[in-house]
Amino acid sequence: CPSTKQHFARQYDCHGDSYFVDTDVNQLKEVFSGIKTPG
Amino acid sequence: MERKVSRIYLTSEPEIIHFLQVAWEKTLGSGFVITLTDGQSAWIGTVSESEISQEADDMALEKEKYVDELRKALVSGAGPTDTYKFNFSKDSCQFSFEKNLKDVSFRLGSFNLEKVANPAEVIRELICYCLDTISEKQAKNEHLQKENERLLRDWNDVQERFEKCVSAKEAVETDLYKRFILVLNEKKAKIRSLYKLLNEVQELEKNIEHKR
Amino acid sequence: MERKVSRIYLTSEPEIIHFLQVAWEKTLGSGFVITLTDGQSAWIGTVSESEISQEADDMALEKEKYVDELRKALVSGAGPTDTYKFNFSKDSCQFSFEKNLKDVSFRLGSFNLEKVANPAEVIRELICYCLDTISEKQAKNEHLQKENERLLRDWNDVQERFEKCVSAKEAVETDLYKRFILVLNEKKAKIRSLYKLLNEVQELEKNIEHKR
Repeated sequence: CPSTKQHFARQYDCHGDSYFVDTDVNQLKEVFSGIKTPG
Repeated sequence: MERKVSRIYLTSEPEIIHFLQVAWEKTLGSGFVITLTDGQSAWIGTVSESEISQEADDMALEKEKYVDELRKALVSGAGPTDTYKFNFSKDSCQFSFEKNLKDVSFRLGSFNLEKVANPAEVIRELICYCLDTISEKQAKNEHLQKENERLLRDWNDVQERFEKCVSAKEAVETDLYKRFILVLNEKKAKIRSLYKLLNEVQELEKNIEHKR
Repeated sequence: MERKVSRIYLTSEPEIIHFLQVAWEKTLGSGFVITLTDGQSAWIGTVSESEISQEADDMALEKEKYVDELRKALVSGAGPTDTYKFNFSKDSCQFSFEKNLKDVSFRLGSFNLEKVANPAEVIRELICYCLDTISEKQAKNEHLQKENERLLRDWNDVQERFEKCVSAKEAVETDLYKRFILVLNEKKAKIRSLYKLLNEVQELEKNIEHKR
């Protein structure tokens, strides 16, 4: 729903990486794996 | 010139090994020289291309097929010992051979040989040929052995470089991730502090508005 | 049992090749059987370990050194043909050999042989041994050839994997950087938007304060 969308948009970027929570190797690898074709 | 020496047993003297040497220039089908020896006497004969063609015709076989049969019987020397029967009459010097197929014998060929006046020379030449062949094959084996050792060394070398490359690739990835995480987490700390500041400013404004 | 057949020339019959077969159980020094043939007649003799030790003593040589000389003269068969001189008396059946060193001949050994009653059997056995050795070396040859082909295939395989790894290593860095830049830019965009919002809030507050 729109409110959930808004919540996730506030918390995460379009690649699924959190704006606020520090990342680690595993999380970053997961974020990178979701990027289909890097420009 | 091609040559092959093989062991045969004659039906007339089954307890004595005989040696059959077949020598030919280009192909077996273009004619060959056949030498038979028992280590004491020797007999020699030349079989011409036309004789081979004639035998093939007599047997209603294509020449190539017949030559192939000749090769299996006189040259190859492999296969079960009872596949071929060899006959030689020391009186008539007639050498003949048959092929056995399921209890039926087929005459394969028949050649006239001549007794050699100086068999010792033929036997010496045959032994020399054997010794030369042994030396040749020994040299080839040594060459192949060296080649194999070289190939194994080369393989080990590339395998080592491949393993180093794999490790290096993993190390590059690990190093990059570490750097990326440092930079990203710095940016996230910045975002968190800006959010905090924004909230504080907005909270302060609310209080002022409320007091007013 | 070890065996070796080599070609020699007798000083008494330099135009006729003779064949020398030496056979031994464990080591040459523990005794051997020597067979000499010209392709027609054959002579055989046994040389015991004690005879070898005696000869070594007579020559004031260490037994091992003497056996080594025996090996070079009777077994190896390599080297220039004039390094060794072989003598055989068909009357006394005495076989002896010398080593030539700078125009000086050194007597190396001397053995009694016995004429074989059935030389054809000895000659047949010698030829059989040669044919078996040829087959053995041919089989080894084919095995080494197959090994050679396998090693070459393996080398090509690992070389290909190594080249792929090198390319992948170069590509992985580029690829990771590209992904990292995308994620980093998102954070930067967020920071910019937060700064903009903060400025707007601060600007709005100033205006309200001013109006008041």
